Amino acid sequence: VNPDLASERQTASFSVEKLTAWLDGGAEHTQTRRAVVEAIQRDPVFSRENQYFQSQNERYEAAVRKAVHLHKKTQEMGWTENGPEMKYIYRAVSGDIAFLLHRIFMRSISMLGSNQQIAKWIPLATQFQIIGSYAQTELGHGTYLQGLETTAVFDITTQEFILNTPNLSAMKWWPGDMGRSATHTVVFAQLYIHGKCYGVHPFIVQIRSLQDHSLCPGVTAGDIGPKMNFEHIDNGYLLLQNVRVPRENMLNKFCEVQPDGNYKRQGSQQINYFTMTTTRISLLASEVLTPLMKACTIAIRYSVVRRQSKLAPGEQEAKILDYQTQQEKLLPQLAAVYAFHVINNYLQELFNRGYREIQRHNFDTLPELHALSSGFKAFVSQYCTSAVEICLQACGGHGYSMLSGLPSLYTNILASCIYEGENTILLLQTARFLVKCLKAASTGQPVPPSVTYLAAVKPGK
Amino acid sequence: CPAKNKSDFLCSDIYTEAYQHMAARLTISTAAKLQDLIQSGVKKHDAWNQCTVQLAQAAKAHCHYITVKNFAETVEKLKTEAGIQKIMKHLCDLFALHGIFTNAGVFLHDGYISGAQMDMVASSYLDLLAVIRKDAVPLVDAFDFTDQSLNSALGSYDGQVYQRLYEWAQKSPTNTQMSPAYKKYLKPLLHK
Repeated sequence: VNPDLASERQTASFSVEKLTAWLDGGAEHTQTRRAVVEAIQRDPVFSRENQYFQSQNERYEAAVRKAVHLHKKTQEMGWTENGPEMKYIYRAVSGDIAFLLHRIFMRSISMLGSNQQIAKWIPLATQFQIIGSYAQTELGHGTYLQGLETTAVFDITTQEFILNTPNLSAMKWWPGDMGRSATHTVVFAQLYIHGKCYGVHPFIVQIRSLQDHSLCPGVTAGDIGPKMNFEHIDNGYLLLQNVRVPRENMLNKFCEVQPDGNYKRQGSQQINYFTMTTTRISLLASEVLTPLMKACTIAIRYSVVRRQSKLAPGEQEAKILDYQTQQEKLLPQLAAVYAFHVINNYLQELFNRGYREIQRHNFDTLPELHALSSGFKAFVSQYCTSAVEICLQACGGHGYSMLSGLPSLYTNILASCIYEGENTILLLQTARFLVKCLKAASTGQPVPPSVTYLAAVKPGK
Repeated sequence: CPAKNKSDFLCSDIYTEAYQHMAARLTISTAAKLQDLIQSGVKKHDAWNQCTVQLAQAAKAHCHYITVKNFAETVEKLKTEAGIQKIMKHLCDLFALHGIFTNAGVFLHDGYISGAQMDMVASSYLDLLAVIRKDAVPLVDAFDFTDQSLNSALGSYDGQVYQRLYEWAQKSPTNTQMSPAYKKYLKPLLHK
């Protein structure tokens, strides 16, 4: 070990191992995580060597190879979908893996599907007999779901929905795993029954043949081309022309079209966006916090190895972390990691409580969950992106080299400000919730726990 | 703000209240502006659009406040060794004071924090940097990333930065393959 780095470890004011255990939520979790990491990293298929020198095609192929191998490995190791190991696997493979949207496809079915739909689709997806994607965003439409143009018209005579992307701007654009891999996708479309629009609903649509992977009739799909990063993901486009799916393919745990065309809904329209709420919360740890943790690790270790200029005349060059300016760049970002680790736990707890209530068809917590998941996704992703950029710049020219790992982390985390809801729009959704709560508080009505401080406003003001 | 000296700003109640005040003020003042616009005859959607920059700022302030509040409460309840609680308290203070230091305007705006108190914030904040610096490496070691996971020539556990940068650069296809540019352009140029 470089002596400049080794000396830093001799003066720790606390037990690193105990702090790791605290971060993991207990020593037994640390043990499980390390076992998963070891099993994954000892396997040569998951090697990341030469990753920085690969082309887009090579990275996509490697990501698919890893995903397929991971499926086998998971079975061999006896890791189950709901087991304790699952949350560590994606940290262990460090992101570059295909079929991440397949997981969101499964999550949306599990959350929004009826028991029959779950029984039909989840085993197929779990066994990779189908590969799913999640098609919400359109070429001309982003976070504002009410503006989506894709239509699903219920045909009462055939008991089918007819799906169409009526304009170029309605084309689904960006969904991961769709460009080259997916056989099925959840499509968000405006539901029409007898000419009346009932808003956006999710439908399961087959897009590629399970025999030869060719596109299904009425389906046009492909890869959207080069991006700033994420070369390993086949982000795709999708056009639908009179694609028919059976009535049972609308996810109908909370909303259902009955055979006679009657429409039934439980809870608010927002329930159909619930997959996004859960995705935003789960993203915070894996896609936002982890890159910042890595960036801080890289930049801080480098800052005690790198020596530059003299702090006092006659001395040798000082470690750059001894300069107050370098400390001021990096240490607040390190503090932010710990702050957001805590807030992530808080959000998970809040979500788990709310989700249990929603399963019991109590939707009272939905507005608060929606507002907090939106606001925190925006706030934390923006904060962490700036923080990773600071870490990159704090490493000078070497930080700009791909070999530092920092450009990949930066371009990855930057995407988190844009995907699953553009940040400004998400902040405005949170603001709308705050204004509503303020209004309620000012008339003496109760408000959710996270905004009780607004209730200090005197009624009538 | 009741703080009288710089050490008062290391009291979590003091800075949490400052954040709460700031978050509430931003929401209330923007809501008031919205209401005034609507009452003066501006259509609701136009009024909303005219307030969106401040509304987004209020939403961020809300999240910042909840983060600081949660961090402070978690540190207070921490049941672990004293050393960890102490360093977590320092990190919590640093996170909170960094937010005040870098967003000074919104805290100074209505005089909740005075100019003199902002100097105390700056002083406490800068003092903390030197305190946390001593534990900076152990604090990132605790994240427990393997070298394979970090995949960084700068950040590996052993700190052999320059050797690794050189070794990895040698693996680049730009060093292992003859560039077609040589045959097409450089050779004719050099042998002109």
